[in-house]
Amino acid sequence: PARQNRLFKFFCLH
Amino acid sequence: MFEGRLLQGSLLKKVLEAIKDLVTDTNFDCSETGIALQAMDSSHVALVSLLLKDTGFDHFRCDRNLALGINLQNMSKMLKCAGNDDIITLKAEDEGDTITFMFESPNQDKISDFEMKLMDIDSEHLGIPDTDYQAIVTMPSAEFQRIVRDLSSIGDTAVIGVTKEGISFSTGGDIGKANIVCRQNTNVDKEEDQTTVEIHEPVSLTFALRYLNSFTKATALSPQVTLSLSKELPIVVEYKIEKMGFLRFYLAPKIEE
Repeated sequence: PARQNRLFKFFCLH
Repeated sequence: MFEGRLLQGSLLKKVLEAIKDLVTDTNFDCSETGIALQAMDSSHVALVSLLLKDTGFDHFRCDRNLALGINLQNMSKMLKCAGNDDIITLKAEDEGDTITFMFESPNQDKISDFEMKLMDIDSEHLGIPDTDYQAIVTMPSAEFQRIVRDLSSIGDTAVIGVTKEGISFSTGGDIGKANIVCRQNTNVDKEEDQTTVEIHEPVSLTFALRYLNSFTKATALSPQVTLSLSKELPIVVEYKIEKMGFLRFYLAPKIEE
């Protein structure tokens, strides 16, 4: 199934 | 102290209407170059990024950097009290715990002051790298809104695909399927009716329509919207704000596990 990934996966947390 | 006078107050009203249902509380970061805001929705899959440059204000003063913690629903309630043609001035003291919204009617015969309490917000700031997107599509914002709304009545997710011919939006649900293609179209009279495709590589990504729908609340800000896509990266949905900056939404794609 397709999962909605969180933005943390793509961008780093400052 | 901080003070910003915006002749076109309706812009601020429109910005609030566009983001208040996606984000609850956020800091408005004020500096001498303008007002910036970055906030994620509660599920951390969508992000709002706003820039209002100082040069877009009639008067702008910010003595030192301030993070004004604001509940957007409350700010929206206050701004709804401003007329569409009103001039809006934002004011805050350096050590204060309130922000003042001053509304001036166009002929200066009515001046209103609304004071709103600020809050302390621990913000989670994401670093968004500069990216050369594989595909960038600019199209009429009303058309994008219509497509997203139409597809939402049929399915929960949309596949957005870009080829050099154009951009396609597909969905499927219990009642059936839908596929809409918008071709590159630069031969129209008005520039704002154009659809342009800039592409390095064809790309196809899946997104939740609920969020895309929410982003289109910004349609009133700009006649055009720009969609930037790259494989396995969040889509950027950008509304330019004339003379001031932009309102951008980022949405993480759905990825097969």
